[in-house]
Amino acid sequence: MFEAKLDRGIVLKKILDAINQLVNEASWECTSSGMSLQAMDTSHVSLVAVNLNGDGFSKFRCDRNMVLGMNLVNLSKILKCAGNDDKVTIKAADGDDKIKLIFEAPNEYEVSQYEIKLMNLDAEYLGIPETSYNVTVKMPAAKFQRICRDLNQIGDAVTISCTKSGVDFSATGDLGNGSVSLSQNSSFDKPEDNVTISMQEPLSQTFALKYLNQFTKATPLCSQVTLSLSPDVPLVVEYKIIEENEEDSKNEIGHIRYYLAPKIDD
Amino acid sequence: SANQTKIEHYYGLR
Repeated sequence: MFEAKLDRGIVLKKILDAINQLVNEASWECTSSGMSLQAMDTSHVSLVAVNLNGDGFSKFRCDRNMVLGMNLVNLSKILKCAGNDDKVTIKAADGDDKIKLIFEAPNEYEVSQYEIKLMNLDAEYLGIPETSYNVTVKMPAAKFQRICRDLNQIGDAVTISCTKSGVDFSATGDLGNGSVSLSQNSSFDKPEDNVTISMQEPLSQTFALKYLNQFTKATPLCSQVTLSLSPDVPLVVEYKIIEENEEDSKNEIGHIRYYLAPKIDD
Repeated sequence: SANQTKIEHYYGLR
């Protein structure tokens, strides 16, 4: 028996919005410690990994490990039927070929139930080694989204260059070129606007903007995004999954990490 | 122009 309840169903909607264009089908691995998902995009250039901690749920029960393979586009459609303030429960019985989604409205007298068919998917899990990265940039998620969108007007790829003075995002295309430079800054009043750069050695790497723009669909989950880079390894773009409660308290319940293979010169 | 690499090139199957 698996049962997981989130008090703010909108979090699950945001997670699905963040991944369902990159991957259409994937398996959730459910264990006593939480739910996780790992999947490559169809062209095998990027990888998305979602982790939800069991203790981030208001109720979490997983009697034995389960793999719930499903069509994420369909899951997204069903989650659209939940109100943003609904409590959402996911239930799966051992050996069943479907899961149940239960939406409880805040008024406490309206309950909706949906079932979604499970699928047997060929799992291709990649092992991601512990890596210490040369460069880590923590910046406002909305700023990163804006930079990726703007530079995609200029070209298909962005070169991220880190030096002592800051981080440069630049693109070149038929019409010309463009760049955005950020230097470290911190504000006590608005920590969500901070740019934090930690660098061991200068570095420059190029990535396809098509994928980065897909990753930024996770922007509504968290005010800050973390980029981790090292030479000759994929870029990691991480968003914390933050649940905002009624009292405006913020609770970190997991994360989404996107991994993107670099473009390399001949 | 630069060539796009694949993610499996960096991370092996688990």
